[in-house]
Amino acid sequence: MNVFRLSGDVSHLLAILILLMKIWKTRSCAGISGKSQILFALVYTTRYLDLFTSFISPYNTAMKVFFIASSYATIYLIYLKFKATYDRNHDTFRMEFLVLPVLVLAFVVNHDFTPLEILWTFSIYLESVAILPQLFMVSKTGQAETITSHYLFALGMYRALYIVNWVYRYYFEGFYDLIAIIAGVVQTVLYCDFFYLYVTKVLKGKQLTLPA
Amino acid sequence: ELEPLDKDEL
Repeated sequence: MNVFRLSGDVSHLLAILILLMKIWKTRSCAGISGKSQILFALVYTTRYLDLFTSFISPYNTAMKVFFIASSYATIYLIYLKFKATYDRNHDTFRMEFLVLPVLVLAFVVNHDFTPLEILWTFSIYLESVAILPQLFMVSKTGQAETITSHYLFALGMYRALYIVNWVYRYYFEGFYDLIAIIAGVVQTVLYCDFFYLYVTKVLKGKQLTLPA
Repeated sequence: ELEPLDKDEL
């Protein structure tokens, strides 16, 4: 565990807490893509099945359990508790366009052809594109609430910090995992346009709006 | 290196 990895985890944790707080405090999930949240729940469920097969550390177990539990709690808030505020007309990205190609890729490009390893690979690939329904929704409505922008920024920074962690681990530990690295770079690149808007608008006190 | 099923990173 190095400082970049830890910062990445903290950023990820912060993103989830910002999202839950936003929905809970405003009693509304307006502007949030339920589809991205379903994809994230699928990501954590398929990745953390090793909770049943191996124990690494209390930290590792606690974080995995938190990510799984919070993803289902978010889905509950969007689709049940505050479903009247869910903006389904703007959440029109087709999940199967992401899940099916990613599933095929996980069967073809993986470290080991075993069920758990294929599911882990699937979750790494799926995570890299899981934010697309949310970004699609923002581009469709042309705007995002400031709190939603903070959520997206923290979520984007998490994988960006993991990349720095992988560079560090490559140099100091000789460890690298090409599947995680390539997927992590794809994931971070998808946020670049948003990062630009965040820095040029949100950090200057303006709401995030896209040119028409 | 980590074993394939021993995933420390999240």
